[in-house]
Amino acid sequence: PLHSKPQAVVTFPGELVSSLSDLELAESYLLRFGYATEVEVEARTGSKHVSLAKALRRMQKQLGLEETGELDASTLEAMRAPRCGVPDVGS
Amino acid sequence: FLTFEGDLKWDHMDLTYRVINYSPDLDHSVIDDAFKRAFKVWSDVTPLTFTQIYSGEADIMIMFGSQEHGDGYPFDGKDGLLAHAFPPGQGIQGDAHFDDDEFWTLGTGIVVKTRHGNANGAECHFPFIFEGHSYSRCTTEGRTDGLPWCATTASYDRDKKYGFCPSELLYTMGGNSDGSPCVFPFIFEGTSYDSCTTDGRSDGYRWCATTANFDQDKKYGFCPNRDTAVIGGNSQGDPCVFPFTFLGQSYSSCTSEGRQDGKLWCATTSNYDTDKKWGFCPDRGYSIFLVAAHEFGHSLGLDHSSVREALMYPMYSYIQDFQLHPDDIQGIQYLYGRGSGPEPTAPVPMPTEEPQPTEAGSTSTTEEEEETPEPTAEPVPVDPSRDACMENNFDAITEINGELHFFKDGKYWTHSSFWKSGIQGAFSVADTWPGLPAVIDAAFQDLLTKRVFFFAGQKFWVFSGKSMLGPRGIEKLGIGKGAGRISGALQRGRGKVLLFSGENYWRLDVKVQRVDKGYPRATDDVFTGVPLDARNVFLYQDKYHFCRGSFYWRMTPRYQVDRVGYVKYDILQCP
Repeated sequence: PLHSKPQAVVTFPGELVSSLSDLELAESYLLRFGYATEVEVEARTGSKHVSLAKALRRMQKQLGLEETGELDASTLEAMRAPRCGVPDVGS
Repeated sequence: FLTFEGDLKWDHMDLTYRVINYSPDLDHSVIDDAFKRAFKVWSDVTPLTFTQIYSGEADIMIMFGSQEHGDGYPFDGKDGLLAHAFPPGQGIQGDAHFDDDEFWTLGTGIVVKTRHGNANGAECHFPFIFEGHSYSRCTTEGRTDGLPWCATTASYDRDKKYGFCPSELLYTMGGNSDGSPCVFPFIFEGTSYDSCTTDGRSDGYRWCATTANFDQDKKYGFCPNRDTAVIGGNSQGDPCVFPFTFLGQSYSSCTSEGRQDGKLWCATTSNYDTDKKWGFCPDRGYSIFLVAAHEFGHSLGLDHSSVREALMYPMYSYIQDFQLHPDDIQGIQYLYGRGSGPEPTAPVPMPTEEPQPTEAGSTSTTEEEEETPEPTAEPVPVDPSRDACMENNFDAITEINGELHFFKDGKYWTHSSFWKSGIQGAFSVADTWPGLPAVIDAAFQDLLTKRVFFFAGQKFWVFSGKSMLGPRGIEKLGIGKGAGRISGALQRGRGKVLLFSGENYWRLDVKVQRVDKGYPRATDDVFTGVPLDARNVFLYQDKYHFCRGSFYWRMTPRYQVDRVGYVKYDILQCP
């Protein structure tokens, strides 16, 4: 199952390659689905990481994930999973 | 469950819906049927009724669209956001929108519904045999008019049943031509076109003229997607062209060459190296029925649930035999009441001839089976001489009480990714589960009652803590004598577990301890791409793992193999 010869990797035109870093992905996800508000995200850049951890914990709780408050593998995987566009929190 | 702020709900029970446009991925009738079944999910448990109307303003307006589609909440291309809907109310409230950059199916791959021919609109059967050759796509072989067709049974040579596949040469959708087929070439803005085009449109839908001159006659229609239509890339909807050249090599089927994510793609011209036109090949796609049932839940006033198995859970996962979860039923009945639907049937009593457990314990099955007490954590002696990392394979692998258990020749090791404590053991099977044989074939834990089922040869045992039931013959479960070694199990939720043996699997109803009707089924039909002679099959971190030799194939709940690796290095994390 594992390829022996090195694989040529091609960049395909028009491919929507997500250039978001994990942190940017997390922020946009938490914002889009209502787990964080603009202010909380701004606060994070003011070295208040508490707000991101709080929002992550809120998301992990709602989605039934392990509540670590960290951007761990299963949380990132959940953020990339196909889903409904309706926010989880708020209007 | 959750409802929207203020318990938004409809002020009348007889609701109407209207499908404004259709995805080219599926035949109209397949989409209409899926939406009808999706509404029935809710009308079955409430007094609500749903009527499709074909003009004017309906309570629930349904549309397909891509990216920004008119409501200020844009979609995001393939995957990611699949759809959204608005809570009950006037105007856009209650409406449901579906992202047409997704590949819409019934959840298990492309649905190619035929027209005309002699099969009454049946779906294509892939592969099919024609003149001794096997076809896994529509073909124009045997015809001079270039119309793609397929057989609707496994062998055209034998059954002579066929139909014509979706193509712009057969019909168009929407537009102003009552479904007439495209006319090629046609003139548009002075240019001649000999295939469907997205020119002149901003929504990416492929269209064509249904007369030779659009500039003059203004007659047009939208092109249905052919069975080899690509998804995304830079040629949405165009058919693959086989063979095509890529990096100097010729390909006559979809390939994952050139990619690191393993996704299958193809070129939509004969030479990718020169033309750079490509797209993804049809995958299993998303079930329009399941997504629609979820979105209609929003349209009726339900918000997202945090119960993973609930329909209103926000993340998509394909379920084969869908049943509304109690959490969803409580939510919708909180808003609209029960309605005249069937009363919930009483639980089927456990088979009486089951021997009573040797120890005093619960013998009657209550409405909610009592959860078996955790086995008291008596210290179990460890044999440090046996190292799991030295084993080439294992008799059985399964997760028990949150820890992966690796069984081999009467010993077992545990590994917990949660406690980061690495591999524990080797422990003795006989110490923990007295009465079990040294070598077992498979095991699984019933998530509801925490009982552990063990299989060895043609027998099985059921442990509730230390108390044992069995051995009993697997034929008591309804598994035929011909079935060989049970190789593993996958818990499916709602008291169902899939048992694998050879190239087949059965679905066990754990409560009544019988396999459901309609089984066994061929593993390859659903779990495509995994070894059919897997030695172990188990559920771990919500993904299906199939092991053969020292390798494992990991499959997502959407039945896509997303990793192949080493059991020892990737799962056991041996140095």
